[in-house]
Amino acid sequence: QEPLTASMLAKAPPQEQKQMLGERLYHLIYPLHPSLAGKITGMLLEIDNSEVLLLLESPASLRSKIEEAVTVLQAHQAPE
Amino acid sequence: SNGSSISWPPEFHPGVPWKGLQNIDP
Repeated sequence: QEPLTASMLAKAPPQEQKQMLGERLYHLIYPLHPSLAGKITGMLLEIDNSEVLLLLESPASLRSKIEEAVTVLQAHQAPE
Repeated sequence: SNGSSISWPPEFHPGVPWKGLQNIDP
């Protein structure tokens, strides 16, 4: 699968851009957190597209962002 | 205490058009 670039994204409508980023993110997150992949992807899609692109290019950054998202998610879902 | 948005975050499903926060029912 070819890397997603800013110019590729720029050609798509905004809604489609998130979809493209989401597909990439989901397939990277799924092997790490199969049960939470959809939620984590949803959280990361709230980030700026340009920042998501950087994450997709940097596995280490993405991994740390995923762990951050998991922590937030678990705290959010934890009963009080 | 209000019923906080327990459904956050919206969930992404591959192949399904992403609607972002609109995925969450009001």
